[in-house]
Amino acid sequence: SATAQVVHSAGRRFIVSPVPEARLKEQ
Amino acid sequence: AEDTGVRVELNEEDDGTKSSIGLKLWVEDPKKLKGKYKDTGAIEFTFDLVNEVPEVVAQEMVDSGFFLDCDVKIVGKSIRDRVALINWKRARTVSTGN
Repeated sequence: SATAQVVHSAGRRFIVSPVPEARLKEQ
Repeated sequence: AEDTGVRVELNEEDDGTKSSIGLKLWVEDPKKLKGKYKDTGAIEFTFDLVNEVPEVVAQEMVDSGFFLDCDVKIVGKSIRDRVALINWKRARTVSTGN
């Protein structure tokens, strides 16, 4: 599955990845 | 912590010593957000537990187009709650000597 990277102007890196399905079902 | 509809989890093992730690944030319940949410997936980022403010990171997420400005508070609170939990666990570990 693809990931994307967004770099904010302040220099912080945000990496977009798939939502962890297993963790969604934990609750 | 309050269910904000935005979930924040550790994205790495917390060894209790690093000030900067990897977190992962995703929307579990878009209905709890005020603005329309584009389902972009989970957002991975690093957060400095000592020197950073959750609301500032939330604003950076808004600036980067992940959320609308009207949801900056709810995203900031979600990060703040997780950070408080991490700090609480660290303090407890230190106080019990483990």
